[in-house]
Amino acid sequence: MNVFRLTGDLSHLAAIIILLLKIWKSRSCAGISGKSQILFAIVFTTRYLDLLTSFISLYNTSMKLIYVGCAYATVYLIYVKFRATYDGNHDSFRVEFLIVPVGGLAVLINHSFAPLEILWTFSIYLESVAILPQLFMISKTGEAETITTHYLFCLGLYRALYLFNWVWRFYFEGFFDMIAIVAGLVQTVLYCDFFYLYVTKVLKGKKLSLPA
Amino acid sequence: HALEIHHDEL
Repeated sequence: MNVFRLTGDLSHLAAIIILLLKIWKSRSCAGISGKSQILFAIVFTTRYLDLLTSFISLYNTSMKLIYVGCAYATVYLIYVKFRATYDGNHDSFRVEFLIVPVGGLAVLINHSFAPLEILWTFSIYLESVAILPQLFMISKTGEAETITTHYLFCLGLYRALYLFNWVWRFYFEGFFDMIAIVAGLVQTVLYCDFFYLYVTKVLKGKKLSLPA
Repeated sequence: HALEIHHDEL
């Protein structure tokens, strides 16, 4: 555990809580992609199956349980409790275009051809692109609520901090996981455009809106 | 036996 890893995890946790609170307090999931949230629920479910097979630490186990629990709670709020506010017409990204290639890639490129390991790999690849339906939705509507941009910023920051964590681990522990690193790089790059808008607009007190 | 892989990160 190093400072980048810990702040990365906390940033990830902050993103998840911000989104849950936003939906709960406003009693609305307008502007939120339910598809991205379903993908994140799949990501956590397939990655944390090792909860059943191995114990790493109390920190590790409790964070995994919190992430999984919050992911399903978010999906429940969007598709059940506040379904009437869900903007399905703008959430039109075709997720099969992500799931199918990612599944194929996980079977082809993995650390070991074992069921749990393939599912872990699948979750890593899927996480790197799971935000695309959300970014697609924002590009379609041309705007995002400020609180939604805080959510996205924390989520992108988490992956950027993990990149520093991997540099740290490579130098001090000789550890590197090529699958996680490449997928993490892809994931971080996807946020770059958004980071730019966040810094130039949202942090200056303006709402995030895209030119028509 | 296949090598045991540990994923200690979240």
